Amino acid sequence: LETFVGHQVLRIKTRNEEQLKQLRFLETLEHLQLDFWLNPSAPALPVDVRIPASSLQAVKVFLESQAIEYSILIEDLQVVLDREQQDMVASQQVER
Amino acid sequence: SRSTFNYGTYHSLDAIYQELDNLAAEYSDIVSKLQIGESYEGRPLYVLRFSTGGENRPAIWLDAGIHSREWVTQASAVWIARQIASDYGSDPSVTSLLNKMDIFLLPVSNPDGYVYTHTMNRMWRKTRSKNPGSLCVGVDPNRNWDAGFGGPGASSSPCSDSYHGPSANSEVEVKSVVDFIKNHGNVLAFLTLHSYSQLLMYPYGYKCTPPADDAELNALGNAAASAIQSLYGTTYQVGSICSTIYQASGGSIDWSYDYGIKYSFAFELRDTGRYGFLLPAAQIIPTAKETWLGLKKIMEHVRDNLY
Repeated sequence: LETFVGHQVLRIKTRNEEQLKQLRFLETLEHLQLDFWLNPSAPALPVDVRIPASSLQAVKVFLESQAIEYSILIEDLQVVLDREQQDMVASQQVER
Repeated sequence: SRSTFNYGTYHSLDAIYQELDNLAAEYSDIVSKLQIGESYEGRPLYVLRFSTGGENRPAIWLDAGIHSREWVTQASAVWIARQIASDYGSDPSVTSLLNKMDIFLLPVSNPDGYVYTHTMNRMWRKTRSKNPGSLCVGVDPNRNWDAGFGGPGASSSPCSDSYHGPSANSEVEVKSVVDFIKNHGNVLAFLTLHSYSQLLMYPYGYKCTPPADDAELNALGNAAASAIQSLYGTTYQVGSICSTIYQASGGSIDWSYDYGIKYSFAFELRDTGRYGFLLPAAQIIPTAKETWLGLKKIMEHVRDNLY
């Protein structure tokens, strides 16, 4: 089972096409293993991206160097997944 | 209801398929379960048919879960299935709809991917087909339809999450739906549930020219978005795929629209602004309820504007 300890999901707000272009460049860097939940599309729409722990530092440095604003949507993805699993187990007990 | 199925939580594929059987048994006068094909790994593709009789009536198609990790869409589809069945005979709008039309509902469009999200990788989005010559598995099933196939917004790399596949309809999960709709020959609306980000979109995605029915689809989309918003205040943005998000080729509603199915819409369901498609289970029923209001608005329009 794939685990996601330390993976973060960032919500990125771009201001203009130039910043969108920077994010599209980031999307091409396969070694970062970025998983775009919401792809770069229009400056008005947020971009959500899951970042493995190993790439976090590099991506945040890049965003800050480009003055691209971001917030942390999910601090540690595995924590949310564990809670989702607990919910499912708990509800199966309710059903029984 | 006879079943103890808890609609307010996420379930395994087997549990969902069992509930489809329960619904068909409980509402045997209007609900039947069909198998329209098998997935790449041999899992059945089950469709619920809601019909009050008559062959080849005009029909509405609704599917969910083509991107397997978007669990709230499969969960919403199962809740909506029960809602339609239990509303017939009591809700005048659904009753008149089913007295004129059939509804076909595919709750799990990508069962292999869905099982994989439960067993190996919760983040999996694609099919599980093997790509010859590549270590990477799967095709993005919403880039594999014969509509601008291989164009902008899809990747030619098997390792990409938006890989369009070796050819249009290469994915048996896509081809099974295409064949079913072509064989039926009288589907007037094609509705598909995705998540997330609260968008209600109509064609096109593979090009940025407006569809011939742009005005009607935009007005209907806004009416549906208002119906959704009326319940909990969830706001949707309405527009064509290209004008709302980006160019994305090979999408299902572009194929259905070009095939002549005028009322083609894609819903991107709610996002609480924190969890994306990992929506907490407590939000399944509210999401399903508000989505159903939007779907119903579109279905009523189709019922009153057969073509």
